[in-house]
Amino acid sequence: VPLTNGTSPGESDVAFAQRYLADFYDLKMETIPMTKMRVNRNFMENKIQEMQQFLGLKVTGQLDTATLDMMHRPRCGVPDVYD
Amino acid sequence: FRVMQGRPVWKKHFITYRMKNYTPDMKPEDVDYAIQKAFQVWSDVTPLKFRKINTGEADIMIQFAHGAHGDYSPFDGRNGILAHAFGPGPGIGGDTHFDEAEIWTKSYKGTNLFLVAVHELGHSLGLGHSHDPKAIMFPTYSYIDLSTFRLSADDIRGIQSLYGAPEKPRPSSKPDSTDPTVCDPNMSFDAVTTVGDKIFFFKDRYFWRKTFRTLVPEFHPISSFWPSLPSGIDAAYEVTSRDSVFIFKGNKFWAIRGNEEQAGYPRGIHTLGFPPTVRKIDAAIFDKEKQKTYFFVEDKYWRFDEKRQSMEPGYPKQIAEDFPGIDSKLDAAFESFGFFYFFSGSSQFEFDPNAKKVTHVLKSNSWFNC
Repeated sequence: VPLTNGTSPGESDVAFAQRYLADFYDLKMETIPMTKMRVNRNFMENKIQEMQQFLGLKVTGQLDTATLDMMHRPRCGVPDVYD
Repeated sequence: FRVMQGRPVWKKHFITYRMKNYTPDMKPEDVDYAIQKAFQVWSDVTPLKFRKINTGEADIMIQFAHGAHGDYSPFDGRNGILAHAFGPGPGIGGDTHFDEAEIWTKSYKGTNLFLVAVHELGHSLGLGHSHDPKAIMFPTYSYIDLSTFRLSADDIRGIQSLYGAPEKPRPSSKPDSTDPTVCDPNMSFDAVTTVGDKIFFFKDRYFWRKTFRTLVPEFHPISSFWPSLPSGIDAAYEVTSRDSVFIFKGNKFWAIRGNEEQAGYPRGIHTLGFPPTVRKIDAAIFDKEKQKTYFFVEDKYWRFDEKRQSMEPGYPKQIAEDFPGIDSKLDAAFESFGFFYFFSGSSQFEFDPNAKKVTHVLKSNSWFNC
């Protein structure tokens, strides 16, 4: 999981982010074998970048504060992207 | 903007909707009004027409639900996901669901039902989420002042890519006749102004455009010319020397030139020099000779010097004193060929500003060959 700059997200943040990216950005974590953690990490980073780009955030691929704040804003349940 | 996956659209222009239930957070009539206004936002800029039915299966079924509610997308309690909707299609297609765990309101408190409804109905009509933070179709919720809420240009481009623009009014079956509604004997107008060689008569969401040469006026939705202007305006006047028309509603005013809305508007009417006690303008007239604008509010009027761009000292004054015979509350006013025309309800007063007297009392719709 990508670490933020100097402040690492807590486990609950990471879980929340994974759920958010699965709901709205078609992140499919469960289909990637855990043994391929590095692949997992890049995949998640790509999805974070996609979300940051879509919602007008700075594209860092990191779970930084602005990204986590955006994820916690009330929103529509329709996905932002489709597979 | 994006459209929903597979670009689903309604293959018809008359679409029904039905409220399956209501939130206890708001009065049912307030819910109905919010949903009706939300549909109107989209019907203003497309050929689509929406009709509420109370029984049977509607194209768009609307409900409030808690948690899991039978569509594989359970709601998640307060905040988080506020609502969701399905793209056009049979059955659940087009349906809109609101999370009952939210606090639904008609104000800035809690979650504003109208704003979320406009967004979700965008999905019900086939729009996806937009990248544009100013678009109503941007995925996250933020409160917007309802009196100035408008669809963004991105929203309008998106929905018109699916359904096109509103249909131009067809000439009536008898081309030499006028639209019967304007000939209603009780007809009144929100505002009237000249625009070049034409006269614009504003009423609710529409306006009639009339030239002195043609008998039959054109009839258009305001939003088809100026998407972000409000409906039900209070006053309008043209400053010919600045080739601009100013539109007033409540404590704000807009400037338009042709069908372009000028940047930097709306502005507050108090920037013109009105005292805080003035909340709205009833009518306004620009006097070409004097380059002065008269603003009429209740029984008083102000005069604005268009050259100096400032309100003249010594105002307000009583309308009845300086405009003898004009003593009822005004709806609209405009100047033509040196005469002032004042509209009050279904009556119109032709006033000679030099002789300072009413020269004719007419019906408000006397400009139309009823």
